[in-house]
Amino acid sequence: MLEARLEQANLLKKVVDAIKDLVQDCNFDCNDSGIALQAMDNSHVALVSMMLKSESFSPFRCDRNIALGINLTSLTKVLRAAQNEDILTLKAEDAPDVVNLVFESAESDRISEYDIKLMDIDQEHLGIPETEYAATISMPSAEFQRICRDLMALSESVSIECSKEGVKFACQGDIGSGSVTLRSHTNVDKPEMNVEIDLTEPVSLTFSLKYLVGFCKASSLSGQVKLCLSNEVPLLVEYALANNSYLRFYLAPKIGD
Amino acid sequence: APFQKDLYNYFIKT
Repeated sequence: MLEARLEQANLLKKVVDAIKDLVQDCNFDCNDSGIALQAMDNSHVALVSMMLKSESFSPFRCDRNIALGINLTSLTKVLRAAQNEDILTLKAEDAPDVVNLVFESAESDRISEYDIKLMDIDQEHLGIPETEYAATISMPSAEFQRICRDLMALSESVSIECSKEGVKFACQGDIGSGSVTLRSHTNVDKPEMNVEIDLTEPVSLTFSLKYLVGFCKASSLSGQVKLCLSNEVPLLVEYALANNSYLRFYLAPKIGD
Repeated sequence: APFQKDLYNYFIKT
């Protein structure tokens, strides 16, 4: 059986909120290392990969592999009933028909309990090869969100060019063009404001802004976001969570004109 | 118009 207790419902609320517009029905794969999710969007150009390590829960118990097939719209409806600071416990039997969610208020004696019916989801699993990326950029997640939103006002696509000079986000649209360039930057007092560019070779790729703006819904989960780029491979956008847990998005590049 | 290959071109089905 599964029993996983989160100190704050907020974490799961934010994760689900960040991915629910990209993917609808997902298997939450539970085993003794934690709860993982991998799902592609309908057009097969974006993939979300979530890992909530067992250390992110206290306690965490999962005796055998359990796949919880959950519709994220349904999960969102139930999670709305949880306060951000509630303690959230997920429970399921070994061959479950439902997943049970319990929300406990730390301040009052209120306990709420919901069951969500599970779905049988036949989901393809993709193996993502280990990649040595040509460029890795760590930057404030709010800055990345702002750049994507600002450029989306002009264009559907953004080119991300990474060189010794820094990283340049540029777009061209009907009304004109725009770009934002960031250089490496260290803020000793506020490390969350750091921009770190790790470059082995220059790289330039074009991506759909609609998807990037969607990924940025995860910004509240982490002060920093990591962008990993190599020519002709999908972009990795990673939001690191506590205890080595993470929320990652992959996006296929746009090719040709 | 630019196109996007789907992710099956990059990742392996397991």
